[in-house]
Amino acid sequence: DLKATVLSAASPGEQKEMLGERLFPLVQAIQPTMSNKITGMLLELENSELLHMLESPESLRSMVEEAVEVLQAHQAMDTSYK
Amino acid sequence: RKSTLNPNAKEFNPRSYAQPK
Repeated sequence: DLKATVLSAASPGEQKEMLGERLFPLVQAIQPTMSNKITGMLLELENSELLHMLESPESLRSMVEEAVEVLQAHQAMDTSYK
Repeated sequence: RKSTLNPNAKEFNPRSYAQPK
């Protein structure tokens, strides 16, 4: 499994890739429709936060829900300006 | 509460799904 020591040996880009590959199926299980976008949003957070989410389903779920709210607010703003 | 999440973030496309080996 994914440990901080494994991550520290990889380049920053590779670290995000490794975290993304593990987060994506979990995000997809919670929110199937926007999982690519939500995973991308989560990957902008600190790696330590991402590792915590991988170990804590409640943390991941609440962050995914927050991402959905942020996306919906953003999309609502987009359409109101068109 | 202000969110730290950025709605303009780049989408993540997993290698394992995009290119099955």
